[in-house]
Amino acid sequence: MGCFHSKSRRQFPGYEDPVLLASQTSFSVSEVEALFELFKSISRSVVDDGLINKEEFQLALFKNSKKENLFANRIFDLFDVKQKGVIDFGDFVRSLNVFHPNAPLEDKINFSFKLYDLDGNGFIERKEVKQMLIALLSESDMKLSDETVELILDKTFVDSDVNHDGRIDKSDWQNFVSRNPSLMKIMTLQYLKDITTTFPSFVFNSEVDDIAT
Amino acid sequence: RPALMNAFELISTSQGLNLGTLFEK
Repeated sequence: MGCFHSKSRRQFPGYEDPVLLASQTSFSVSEVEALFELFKSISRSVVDDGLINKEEFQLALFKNSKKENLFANRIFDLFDVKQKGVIDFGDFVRSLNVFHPNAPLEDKINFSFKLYDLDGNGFIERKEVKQMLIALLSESDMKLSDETVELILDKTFVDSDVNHDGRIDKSDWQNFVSRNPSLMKIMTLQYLKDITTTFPSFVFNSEVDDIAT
Repeated sequence: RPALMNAFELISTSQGLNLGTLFEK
């Protein structure tokens, strides 16, 4: 059995020991193994190479592999920690860990800041917020006049850019989300607490003897 | 005239940010 499993898991570049991943995250060993079931199904949906590429990620997210979405692209790029154009299992687990209900709020805030800092230059600039707003409007078929878009941007920066330098830095963002905690709702996935019941087949594929939790 | 929403409130409704669908089989 052990031989069979270790061979099959070698087909997953970036596969990491569930016990080690559990020690680095809020997940139990069983939950990491359940996530492996999810990872396997996503990673073989288009190309069976043991990795998740962007098309597979979009397919899992939208049930449509051709759906381009700025935010899904951003999430994919942040999950692709090694910047290889693919997500491996270790990075998948560690990235999802930020969305765990028990993950530190600070990690969630940092991740959301990176998500919205499209250029990755350490600031969320007005042009980036505008780009995201326009992407959201086109995604939701919502029509707003240019004037309204500019008014929304004005309001957003009045609310969040405390030092009025025209861009939102990390401390502006921390301050802003602490006053608007609803903005952090998307950073917590309750699903991650029930992952073993969602993917019960992990029990049959487990490599770990006597799973404790 | 309705009160203006904050851009981030609108953005956070994007389907692309709702990772919950990854877990729906």
